[in-house]
Amino acid sequence: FTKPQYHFVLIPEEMDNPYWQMIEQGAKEAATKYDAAVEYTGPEQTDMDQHIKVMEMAIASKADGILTQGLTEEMIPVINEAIQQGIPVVTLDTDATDSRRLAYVGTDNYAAGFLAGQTLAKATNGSAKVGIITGSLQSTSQQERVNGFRDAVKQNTEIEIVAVEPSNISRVQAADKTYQIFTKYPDVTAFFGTSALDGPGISATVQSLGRTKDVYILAFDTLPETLKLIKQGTIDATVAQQPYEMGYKGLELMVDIANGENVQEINYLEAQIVRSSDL
Amino acid sequence: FTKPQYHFVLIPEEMDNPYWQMIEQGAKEAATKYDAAVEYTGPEQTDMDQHIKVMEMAIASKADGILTQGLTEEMIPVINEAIQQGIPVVTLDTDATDSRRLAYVGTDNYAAGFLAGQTLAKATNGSAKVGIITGSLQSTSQQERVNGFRDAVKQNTEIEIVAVEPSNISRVQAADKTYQIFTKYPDVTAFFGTSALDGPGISATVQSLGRTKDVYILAFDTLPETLKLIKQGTIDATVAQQPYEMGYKGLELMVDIANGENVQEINYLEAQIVRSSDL
Amino acid sequence: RILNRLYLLNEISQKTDDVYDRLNAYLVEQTPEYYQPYLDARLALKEQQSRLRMIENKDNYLTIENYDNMITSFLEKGAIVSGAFQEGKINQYATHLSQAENIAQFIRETTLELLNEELTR
Amino acid sequence: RILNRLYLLNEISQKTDDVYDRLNAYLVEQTPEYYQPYLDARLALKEQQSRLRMIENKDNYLTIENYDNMITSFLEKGAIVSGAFQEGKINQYATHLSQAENIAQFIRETTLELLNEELTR
Ligand SMILES: O[C@@H]1[C@@H](O)[C@H](O)OC[C@H]1O
Ligand SMILES: O[C@@H]1[C@@H](O)[C@H](O)OC[C@H]1O
Repeated sequence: FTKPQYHFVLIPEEMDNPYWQMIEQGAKEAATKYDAAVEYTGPEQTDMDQHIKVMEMAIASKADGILTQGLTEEMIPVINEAIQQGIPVVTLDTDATDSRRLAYVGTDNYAAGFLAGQTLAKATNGSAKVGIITGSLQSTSQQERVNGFRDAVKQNTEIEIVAVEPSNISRVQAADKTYQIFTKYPDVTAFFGTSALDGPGISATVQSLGRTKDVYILAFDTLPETLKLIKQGTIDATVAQQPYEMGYKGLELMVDIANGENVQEINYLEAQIVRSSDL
Repeated sequence: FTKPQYHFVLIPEEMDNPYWQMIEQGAKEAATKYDAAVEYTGPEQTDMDQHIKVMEMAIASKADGILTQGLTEEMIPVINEAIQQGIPVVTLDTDATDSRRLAYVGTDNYAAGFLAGQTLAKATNGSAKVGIITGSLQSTSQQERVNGFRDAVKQNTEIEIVAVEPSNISRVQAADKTYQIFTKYPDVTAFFGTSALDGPGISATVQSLGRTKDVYILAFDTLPETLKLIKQGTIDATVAQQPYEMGYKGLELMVDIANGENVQEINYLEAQIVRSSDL
Repeated sequence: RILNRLYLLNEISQKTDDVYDRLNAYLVEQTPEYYQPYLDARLALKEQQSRLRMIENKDNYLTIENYDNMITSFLEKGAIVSGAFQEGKINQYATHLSQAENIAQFIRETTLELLNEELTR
Repeated sequence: RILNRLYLLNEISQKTDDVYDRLNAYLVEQTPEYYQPYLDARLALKEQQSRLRMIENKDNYLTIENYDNMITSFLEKGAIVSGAFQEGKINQYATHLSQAENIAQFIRETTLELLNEELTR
């Protein structure tokens, strides 16, 4: 057998998360095209300490390049350590703008949040009590989505964000937090989930409480289960990112970097709203 | 082969420390006498997280009893967890009085520190600038020794404690901290080391600076190297504990407990001063 | 023979991870379809546990005893998790799940210790 | 044959620990008597490292590459430690010693991963 020219490492927030598996898929297909190998390795469930440890292992392994989520500021030292040791780093999905990473490929998260806010405002005729379920209160991308959303709805005096609760990007916890919000604010009329499994979690609780007809749900991403819930009418719309392209383009950039080429630093992939009429 | 009746675990502060190996020796000889096995396992070098992990492993292993150093308050939850699961805990060397441990075997550390202070005051005719090297600023036993020492010398207005620095119970760090004290207080006239390897560390620096003749050194414990340094006149005296008996008696108590017997809760082993005239 | 002993140790480590993964899957999916595979994985681990005597000897019996008891503790913890989960006690199950994960890690480390011992005799 | 591959993996893990322990002993004792055993342990680990090709195959070559490079990184770190120590840069050597210890742990974990892979083929 022959070895590929390059050996890269892709570190997701969560290996078992279907959203990240789409990024893996894109990266692996680009790797085939460009004579590279890319390992997909990281925490099975989101865990900062584990994430940093896998980065340190990739550095000790002298990987030819690391593609990683930027997650929070805690990542900056270990990203900088990789760069210091001559290992290029490209962030995917969530940037680490204050680190020495060479490029970012992903959604403009603030703008996506802003678009979500506009969408919800329009769909609710400018009047709603909104619960937000967000993947993490510490993740930079999640914060930007919530901030964009807030900014988009703030001119609507009849739209109130009653709660912002973290789900640890887990369906089970998204469902639980939705339930808690219903308990505290029984008159909530809309939910916005900012990470891929929040929408399915929200809808599970909304369904079990029989509130599907009077609660508007805006999700994130186009996981098969989310699209299915949109077709059913349980989820009203979703903010579609492009995870496959994140992986594919991220790997392409990494190959360019490994070949000594300059690359464009910020590489946004457009997000857009998807409704059942689009399916 | 036949298995012993009991399987105990002894967790030292530091496996490689010759002081703790004396405790191990005592425990293993008692084990032979009482048809028990005792594993000696723990951090190779002092490390709280590792210590707690080894405790958790002993609990998951359903040990018949755990003998452990009590070290600091961080140990209380995991000691209590062992008790909760029906695993008796006896502390050695350093107590954890606020935990649910069943017994303590070791020195009355405050009293030993007090004795040390009296010894140094007498040897220096009540006039000295003293640097203290202590194993850890967080360890309960080390704090008690320093406190006892302070209380014993405080009536001597001509005795000043100029510094208290931690050595991480390491000879190398004891030597470094001694050097730092000399740098800051060139007129220091006495040192007190409160853990087993502090004395040898202190004396290495005092010797290398040619200050043996005019600096009084009071160490702790009777490691062979400490006794050798006393015979040479480099170290003036030491506070002798009884580590072998700690291990032996601790195991005896554990066997009594495992046999369902009540035991005395506090089991002090007397400390005493040892000088070259005693050797 | 030595290869059988090595395979048994490896099987125990693998089956432990399997139990943990299936328990997690059941917690995420919450349907009986995921509960049965978890129960099957537990049974498979117990079968391997019952074969530990084949590798016990006068030098490793303390470690084997620890290992045996860790597997039992791990299975006990898993039962607590699924029980608390089925009763809707979400706060409890998460704590015990974390403890089950710790014990699974201890089992992995002890597996390596026993593998080392086999390979250096 | 499989047993040889298992013994090699185990030797690497053991030799890694040996290098670390001897480096520590040298730092504690500070005499040339302890430096030579450390250098000997490094050489012994390198010899085992050079034999890694015997267990490489099309399924594990990425992991073997990581493993090989971790051993090199570990040895590089150790050289930095002893160098900083000999120059009296105590603050530096402690940091690099901690990193060497981390890499030794990565080597142990990768050893287990490779052992698992051997035992489940
Ligand atoms: O960061 C990821 C986010 O972009 C996606 O929406 O949900 C899963 C997260 O891990
Ligand atoms: O606690 C121990 C102490 O009693 C001894 O003096 O020094 C070593 C320490 O670990």
